[in-house]
Amino acid sequence: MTQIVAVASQKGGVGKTTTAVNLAYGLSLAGHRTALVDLDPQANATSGVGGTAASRAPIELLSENADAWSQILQPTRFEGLWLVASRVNHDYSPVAAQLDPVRIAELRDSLLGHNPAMDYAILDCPPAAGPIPLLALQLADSVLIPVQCEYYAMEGLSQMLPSIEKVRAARTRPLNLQGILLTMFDPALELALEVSQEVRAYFPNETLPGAVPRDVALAESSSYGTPVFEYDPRSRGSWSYLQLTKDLLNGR
Amino acid sequence: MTQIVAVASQKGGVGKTTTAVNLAYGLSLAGHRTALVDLDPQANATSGVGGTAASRAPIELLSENADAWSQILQPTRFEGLWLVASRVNHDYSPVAAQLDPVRIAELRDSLLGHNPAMDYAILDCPPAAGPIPLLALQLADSVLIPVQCEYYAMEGLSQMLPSIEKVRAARTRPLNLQGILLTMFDPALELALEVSQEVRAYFPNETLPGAVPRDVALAESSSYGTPVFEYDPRSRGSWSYLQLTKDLLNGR
Ligand SMILES: Nc1ncnc2c1ncn2[C@@H]1O[C@H](COP(=O)(O)OP(=O)(O)OP(=O)(O)O)[C@@H](O)[C@H]1O
Ligand SMILES: Nc1ncnc2c1ncn2[C@@H]1O[C@H](COP(=O)(O)OP(=O)(O)OP(=O)(O)O)[C@@H](O)[C@H]1O
Ligand SMILES: [Mg+2]
Ligand SMILES: [Mg+2]
Repeated sequence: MTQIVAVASQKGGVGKTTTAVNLAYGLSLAGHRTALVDLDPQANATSGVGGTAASRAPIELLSENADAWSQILQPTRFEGLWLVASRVNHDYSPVAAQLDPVRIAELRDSLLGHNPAMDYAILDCPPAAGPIPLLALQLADSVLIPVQCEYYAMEGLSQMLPSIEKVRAARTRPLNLQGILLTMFDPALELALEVSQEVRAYFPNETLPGAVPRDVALAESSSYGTPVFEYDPRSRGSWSYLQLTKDLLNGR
Repeated sequence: MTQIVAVASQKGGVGKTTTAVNLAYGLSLAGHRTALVDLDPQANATSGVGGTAASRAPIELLSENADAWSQILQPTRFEGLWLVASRVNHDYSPVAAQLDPVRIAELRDSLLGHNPAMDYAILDCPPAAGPIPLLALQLADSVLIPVQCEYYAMEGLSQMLPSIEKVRAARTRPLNLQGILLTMFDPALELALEVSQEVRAYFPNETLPGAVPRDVALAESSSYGTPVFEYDPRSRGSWSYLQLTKDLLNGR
């Protein structure tokens, strides 16, 4: 059964897209058919895997026809990695806001029933509160929260957890916390050490063991439209996302 | 007359709040009475100057009473710097979406008529397309666009400019481009050099001469709720925002 993981944070620039792209690619590398679903009107995940922006927002097509996944799921040039491209710079939150729980369940069921079946679907969210990230949480089985090792991002963590509770309270299907992922960790900076220690102290069980180091290879790879594994396989960024992929596959 | 500057970008984490906080403080340091208006539900600008989050979103109060500025404009502990605090984690975009141009003009007029008069109002925007950044552009006289020296942020620039055109087309009052501000510039990184060269080549007249260097003092100061000038006056971050303030005061 397809496991749907939302990568979400209201705080901007914490590494949501970088995590979604490289985790989805890592899962496909390990032989699991994976869909990267770009729910952000910025369409960064779409360009991060060399995809082309869609002419209609995926949510709009799905709201008209729950079975539209076969129209919007496109193979990428990476084996086992599929992409649902986003439409650039088009605010479709009003459409997302109108989807009721029955409709959302239909969307989820038709993704699970898609042929070929996806083992994983990784949802990249825009930086926001509001209808689009909420829809992603409602579709998801679990949520991964990247937290940049800086002060504002840490503050943002306390804003994210109530949204998860809200979705949990409104349904019977569980919504697990896949984990809190520390990102852009630079051990030479006192601030990064302090923030990572504080996040681990407050959320000892939820914070994933591996932190993603600050590594320019991650930023460079996005400008080539390719996951960091293909751009610079020996980089620390590659290694760290490979670890994250293994943790996810091992149930953590 | 109060000059209203919106600091806006759909891309997350590019330095909007850091720019809004330090520019507003720089202007107050130069003797200009300045209002920092936090329009982001994350309320980072509010905590960036040691303020306390509001119990009601400023937009909600203003939509009920255009003269509510005197209720929401609070002095900070920094001389000449006032704050309109944000309400944390509360999606008030539906309220922003309902404000029509007549009402927006009333909000603007009552800010301009506020006693004591503000010389500047700096609006910090959330990372998003949609009603809140749009409202900020409609209130503003000019807009400052921070662009982190990385690929996704550069892509985001092409999404920001159509929103400015949209607002310009809908009114007679000009909306100037205050400038494109390159941020987190690290001259040791090839990527930063490439992106900054590309942005300057595409937008030679719009890109401000000074780029803000990557400087951890900027990130550290936010965790102390104080502008970088007070936290580490000799840092490169301080110097760079002082330059930006001078550029703004000199009409560029
Ligand atoms: N570990 C890292 N080391 C260095 N750079 C990174 C790292 N992770 C991400 N980046 C870069 O930092 C910037 C922000 O990351 P990214 O765009 O993935 O964040 P995001 O949370 O998706 O942003 P948004 O909120 O706009 O969606 C990008 O330019 C990206 O290439
Ligand atoms: N020039 C800089 N050098 C180093 N760190 C910086 C710099 N500018 C901002 N930062 C840090 O980078 C992070 C992102 O900056 P900031 O929060 O100001 O961006 P933003 O665009 O307001 O984000 P959002 O999209 O979430 O509103 C913050 O932790 C901030 O302290
Ligand atoms: Mg993103
Ligand atoms: Mg901000």
